[in-house]
Amino acid sequence: SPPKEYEDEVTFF
Amino acid sequence: TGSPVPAPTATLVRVVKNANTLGIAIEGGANTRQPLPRIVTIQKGGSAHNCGQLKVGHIILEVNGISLRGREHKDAARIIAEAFKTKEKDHIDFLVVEPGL
Repeated sequence: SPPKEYEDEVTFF
Repeated sequence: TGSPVPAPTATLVRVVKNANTLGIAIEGGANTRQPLPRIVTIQKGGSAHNCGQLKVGHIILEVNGISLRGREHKDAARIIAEAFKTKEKDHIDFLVVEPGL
């Protein structure tokens, strides 16, 4: 499974 | 000859930089549950909203012809940020696909 820290990463522009 | 099989159709959307912000948020990237960046927010007043063609849920395949496949979140975000920042173009071309088709 993917590393947890990446799962909910959101970037605003 | 049978019925055509529904296939995801990629759409090229040109966003003109006519506001101070692009006005989108993305999630996902390589090595996540969402391997290609997905638009999760479109803010009113931003360039993307003004363009009228980008939608929440769109998955971004390419930015100005640069494929986002295999790029982790930060790398994809950097490409989008630089596409908005550069003064070489007054627009950004997004190749997007509707999810679930």
